[in-house]
Amino acid sequence: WGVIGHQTVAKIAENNLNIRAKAAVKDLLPDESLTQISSWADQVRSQPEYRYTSSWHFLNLPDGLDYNSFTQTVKGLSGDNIYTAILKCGKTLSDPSSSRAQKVEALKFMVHLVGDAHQPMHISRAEDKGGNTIQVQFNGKGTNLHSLWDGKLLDAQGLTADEMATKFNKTNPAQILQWQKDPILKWLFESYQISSKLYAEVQSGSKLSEEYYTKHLPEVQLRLEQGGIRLA
Amino acid sequence: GILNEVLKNYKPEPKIKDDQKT
Repeated sequence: WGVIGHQTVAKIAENNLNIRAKAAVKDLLPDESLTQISSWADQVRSQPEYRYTSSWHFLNLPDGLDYNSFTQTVKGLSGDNIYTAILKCGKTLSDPSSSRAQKVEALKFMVHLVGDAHQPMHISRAEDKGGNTIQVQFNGKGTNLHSLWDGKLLDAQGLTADEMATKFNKTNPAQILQWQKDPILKWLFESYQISSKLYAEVQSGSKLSEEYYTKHLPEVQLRLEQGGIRLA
Repeated sequence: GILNEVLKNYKPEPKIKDDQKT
């Protein structure tokens, strides 16, 4: 996601933290909110000392996997990716022997990566760089499929992250509980299923407008909401 | 949620007072 998308996920999470987690977050980040640090991982990924984290933001996969083959493929991948990075950050945060500095960094990554795990185009194909090389037009302006889903669809709403978090805060407790029980691999598979559908819908050069926006905005909103609830 | 789970046993590091620093 772009800045607004990550801020929305972080704000929804802040609204759903329990007392213990809220106190821990306050201790680790005394002067910043989760919203404020939600895009830190994007800001540092091009710096030499953090270049090793650039593969943490996504998963490249072949087409046509069912859930079983998806989970086997993801678990069998070599090298770091969004799945191994989320597991690693979780381990650092729950390990009493991790230093405070390690936990602060793991928290900043976790807030960002759980958001990215819910952006469908982050769980997609390698050959088009997650839709980055699929050029499309949206409302008469040139963009690409990845960028459209990162921010352009959200920007078209004209709402701030706080406004979106409030708007999406209507989930019933049973649904929250279910989403929070879902394993990380299921979050990733949901994104994979959506991106497969998005690829099938557009060809490079497609002209997309109101109809595409109306069709997919509820899906964007759902992914941000699930991301925030599961991050909490 | 993942933060509610991984931070459930979080303990803040004890703050060192200035007069305890070596």
